[in-house]
Parts: sequence; structure tokens; C-alpha cells
Amino acid sequence: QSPEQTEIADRPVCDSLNLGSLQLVSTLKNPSGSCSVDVNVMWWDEAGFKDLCIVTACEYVVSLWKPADPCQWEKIHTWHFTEVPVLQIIPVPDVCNLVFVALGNLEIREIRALLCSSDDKSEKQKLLKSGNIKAVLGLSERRLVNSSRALCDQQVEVMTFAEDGGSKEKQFLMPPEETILTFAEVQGMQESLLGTTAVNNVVIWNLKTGQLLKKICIADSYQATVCHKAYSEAGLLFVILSHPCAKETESSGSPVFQLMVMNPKTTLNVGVMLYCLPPGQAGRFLEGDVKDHLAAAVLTSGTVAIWDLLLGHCTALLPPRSDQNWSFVKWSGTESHLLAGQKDGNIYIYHYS
Amino acid sequence: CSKADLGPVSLNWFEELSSEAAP
Repeated sequence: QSPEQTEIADRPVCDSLNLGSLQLVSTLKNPSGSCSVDVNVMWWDEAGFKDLCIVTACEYVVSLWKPADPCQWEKIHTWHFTEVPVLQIIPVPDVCNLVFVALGNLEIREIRALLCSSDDKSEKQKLLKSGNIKAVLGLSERRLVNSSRALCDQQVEVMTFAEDGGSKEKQFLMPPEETILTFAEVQGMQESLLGTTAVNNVVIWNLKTGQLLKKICIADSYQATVCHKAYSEAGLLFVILSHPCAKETESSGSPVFQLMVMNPKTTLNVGVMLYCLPPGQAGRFLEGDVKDHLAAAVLTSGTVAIWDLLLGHCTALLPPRSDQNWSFVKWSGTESHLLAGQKDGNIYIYHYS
Repeated sequence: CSKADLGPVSLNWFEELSSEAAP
């Protein structure tokens, strides 16, 4: 694959120092052409060699790709599903040789662990949870949190996993009254967990005791907020939110991500910074990923936009490739690689610098 | 905005909220 340079066009807002660039380094071609839904990276140990592998998810197939020759990827395992389609891959930090996926149509109906038998290396899957699942997140220390609804009751459950993908331990967290939309870990605080809710509250739990510590109302913010990252500094809680329902304003353009700061003690909070699209770019947040100080989003226009959260502005744009809109983006675990996928199942790996 | 707009801050907010919250 010949490297290709994709740089931001000549736009006033980004016409400054510190422009980012994206260089295509590798492609994963999907011969089946079935609809692609997600991608992620994970560690996989095959015959004693631990590699950072790529997991791709199409509607009814999940595949694991191992690095082969330079810039080439070899498919080594495939799991098939017949009844319920795959919705997303659930990355769980610190886990090797275990893939977690959420299956369902519009909402999650099942969470499954995918693994290989240690005897004959054949692909296996284990059903971990079924029901009306609203939100799920992989946590550090081999844990996975999910919220589900049965009749009027909401259940928030943390599962801890054994090596074979089985659920070793279950713990319940005190649920808020309103439906949880997303979860987020607080960096460096393994015992704390955040959730965003359907009525725009941010809730904080103690994962060790299951206590619901605080409910913080961010009602002045936009609806359907997703929390991508959270960290605590100087007694304050900083969160990076995305706003799928945000509308363009004359003063600041189209906001895609927002940095908010909240005082967990008083629940007072305020927006610190809006990360907007450069002038001339249209579209709202569709899907995205935040890692360290980099945020990437697929916009409704089909373009991928990247922000440096420290610089505070958009640093790169990746327009639709071969007339096909982008469907999803993920940062890889190392060296600022961006995985961008299209509906036809092809995944493109870019190096961001 | 200034930090003062957010009210009194505690570096041990997590421990303090855990001791105040319902078990």
C-alpha cells in the first residue's frame, strides 16, 4: 500500500502552527463486503508471542487480525453469529486473548465473551448477560459494567472475569432513577465510575462499595451527552463530553466535543471549552473516540475530524475515501494510530503526527 | 469562569462523599 498524505485544506481556523497530518500506513480489506460495525485493538498471545492485534466486527462476523509482514495483517480467528447481529466491540483494558462484544438490533440484547479453546485453538463464545441492556463499558482490573432495565427497575452490575472469559464475581451498584446512557472511568481513580443519564445528569459511584455518591445536573448542556474521558485534578472533575444533538451557533460554530469542569462536592459545574468544526465544515457528532489529548469524531457529513484537546482546535480532517463516508474511528493503543472504518468492511490505519 | 464559581473544593472529595453517602 503506497503511503498517502492527507492534510487539512487551507482553512483559516487551522491555518496556524501545529497542524496534524494523517498518513495511511495499512489497509484491512474485507472480502465478504458485509456491513462493518466496529474496530478495536487488543493483545493476543498466539504460541507464546504476544501481539497487539486488530479486532473487526461486521454484523454477523468478528475477526481477529495479527500483524504479519510490514504493514500487512493476517486474519487468524473468526467468530460467527447467526441470530443476533453485533453492535459493538467492548474493549476491556489489561485483558489478553478475550474479546467482548455487545449484540442486538437497536439496543443491546446480549454481551458475549469470545475466546479460543486452549486445546484445539477453535473459536468459542460465552453468553455473559442477556436482557434489555442500556449501557456497557470495559473497566480496568478485568471488569465490565453494564446497566439493564427489567420492568421499572434499573440494574447496574459490575462483572469480574476469569482467564477463561467466565464471570468470576458480580457486584451491584446503586442505580439512579433515570436511565443511564453511558459510563466512563475516572483516570487514575480505579474505585470511581461516572455515568451520564437520559435527563443530562452525571452520576458518580464508588465501585468498591456500590454507593451512588453524587448526581450532578448539567441540564444547561446539550441532550444525549456522551462522556468520553474523565480525570480529577485539584479537587475538581474534568470531563470530555460529546454532543450528538448540538446545533451550530453563530458565535462558536458547530460544537462536537466539550470540556466541562465540575466540583463533585458542590455539584456546581461549568463548560470550559467547546471543540468546534472549522468554518466551512458542516456536520454533527456521529461517533468518536478520545485518547490522551486527542479526540476523533465521525461527522454526519461522513468526514473524520481530529482535535488536539490541549491546543483547543481541529488539527486534521479526513474526507470520505473513494466516495464512501467513514462509519467509525478508534485510536489504537500505541503511537497515535487511527483506525477508520467504512460500511463495506474495509479498515484503514492512519498514522497521526 | 474562576475556580471560586464552583464553590469550596476538596482534594479528598471521593473519600468524603463516600463517607457521607448512603451505604
